[in-house]
This record gives sequence, C-alpha cells and structure tokens, in this order.
Amino acid sequence: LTEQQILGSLLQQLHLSEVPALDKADVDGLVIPAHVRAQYVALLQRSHGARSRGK
Amino acid sequence: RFSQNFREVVGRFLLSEASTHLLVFDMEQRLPPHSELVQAVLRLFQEPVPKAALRRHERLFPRSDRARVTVQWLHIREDGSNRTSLIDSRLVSIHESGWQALDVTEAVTFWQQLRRPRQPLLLQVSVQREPPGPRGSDAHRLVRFASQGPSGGGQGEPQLELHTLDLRDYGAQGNCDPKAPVTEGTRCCRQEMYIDLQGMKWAENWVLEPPGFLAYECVGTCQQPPEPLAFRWPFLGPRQCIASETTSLPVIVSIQEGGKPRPQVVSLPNMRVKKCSCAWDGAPVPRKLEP
Repeated sequence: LTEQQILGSLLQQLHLSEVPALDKADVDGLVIPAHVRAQYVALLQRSHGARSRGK
Repeated sequence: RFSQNFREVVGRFLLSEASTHLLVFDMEQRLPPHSELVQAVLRLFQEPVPKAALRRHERLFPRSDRARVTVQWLHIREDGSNRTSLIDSRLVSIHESGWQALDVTEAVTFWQQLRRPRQPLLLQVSVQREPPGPRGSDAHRLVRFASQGPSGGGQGEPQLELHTLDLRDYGAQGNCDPKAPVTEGTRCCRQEMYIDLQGMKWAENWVLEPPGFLAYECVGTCQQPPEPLAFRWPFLGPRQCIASETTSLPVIVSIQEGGKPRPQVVSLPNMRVKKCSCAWDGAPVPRKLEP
C-alpha cells in the first residue's frame, strides 16, 4: 500500500481531483461533533469485524 | 385433441436435438478439510459406435461426425425450483471411444457455496446436434456413454476426479512471527505495516482521524505443487502470496462547506489486509453463487 494509493482512494471517494488547500487556521479548534465521531467509530468497528471479498 | 375450442395441430418429431443425462455425485467427505479445490474433472466413457451404424451414418451424413457434449450444474433450490449453469462444453467425434474429460471445477465450486446440509452434486450432461438445427447430422444419436441405462453394469461408470491441495503444505500461515525476520524461506504470512498519515504532507490539515493505521502486507513465498493438471489453464503463473481479504479504513477529513470547514467521515475500500493466502497468479476467480 503506497502513499499515492491512499491519496488516490481519498480523492476518488470525495470526487476531488486534487488535495484541497486548507491551512492550519481552518482546522485549529475544529471540533468533531459526536454524531460524526459515532459514525466513524461504527465504521471502524465494522471494518474490523466485516469480511470483504478480496481477490 | 382434448379441446373442443381449438383445431388440433399434429406435429412430428423432426429433429432430435439432444439427449440429456443426469449424473449424481455424493460429495460429502470427498473434499478433505483444510484443502483447496484445484480442479475437478468429469470423465465419461464414450462407447465405440458399432461399425454398421457408423457406415450407415457416413452414407447419410458424409463429413459430419461430431456432436457437442455440454455439462451444466443443476441446482435444486429450497423452494423446489431449479436452475442450471453452463459449466463446460466440448466436441466429440463418433469415431472416438474411451474416456472423455470435462472440466467441472466451477460446478464443484458452486456446490461448495451451498448451505449445509448440501444436496449431492447434480451434473446435467447433454449430447447435442452439432451444429444445431437442420444443417447438423444425427451424429449425437450415436454418442453413448457407458452405464447409460440399466445395461451399464458398473463398467466405465462416470468418474469425478477431485484435485485438491493440502493448505497445511501449500497455503499461507496466518500472521508472521514478529520475532522472526522474513527470509526467502518464510512461508506466506501477514506482516504488520504501520502507515503514518501524520507524516504525509498532503494529509496535513485535511485528515483529522486517524493519525495512522496498521495496514499489514503479505510477505513470504508459497510452495509450488508438482503435479500436472488434467486441464491446464493457459494463463496460470506460480502460486503467490496475496491479500485474499481486505477491509476498508474509515477516515475523518475536513471539507470546506459554505466557506467553513466541516468534519466528514469517508470510508476507503481495501485499505487493510485482513488475510493473506497462496493463490495461482492468473487463475480464474470463482464465480459467486447468486441467490
């Protein structure tokens, strides 16, 4: 798994063609709301449990 | 003939397109545990055509001595309905006799996906006119397989050959031993590999979670089987150590919405290796049994 593959997958999922220009001020103090964190944790748990088809 | 309302239309059997046989194989306990099915071969004994019949056929249909043998997997669903899937199809000549081999690997792969208790393996073998339609000959009528009908007597009964690989010898070994270095002799295994997202320039101020993750990778080699196969898949390469199961990775990123940054969850598919296996490079990926 290469850095390029991870970036490519993220851009594809977000339908972006390049990395958005964000600076530190944008994210400083940004709070992750509970419902977003809950969604993240649920996906994380599912990915640890779920079996994908793979090759 | 049975209705007052319809004028009856009499028909005649003009062409006999095919003769069909159903083969039943009891498969329980046939495939050893911890084994991988490499190939399944159906062998049918084609009986020699009597010379007189051959001569008669050649008079009627010169230059046309072939028939098509087709194997379909028959699945009888729980609700009693059934479906067939085409598995293999080959041309045979009425001048030949002896064991014919058909590749039924996919039928056994389908059968393996059935829920237990599983029905026997049902193979529908049909001998068809080739080519179909009025241009073909009656050669398919002369193709007979042994043990067709009561007079079979067990001689030359259909055989199902199962080629399997013992995964204790030819498979992967799960996770690598973190204490042992990976060398050429290491058997295929899953090794920890940590991806530090925080160390990636492009992720700065964009990827909020996670700071990094265990992606794993498949390392090591696989033992190659010595035996030649009855059917050689033309594109087959060596057995390699590959990621046979992967899972996705959820991440939280910051996206701009209305000029303001907002956290959003995104799931990245196939980011983490769940399982490593030994698999033939270039082997066809078995079809999944549709419900």
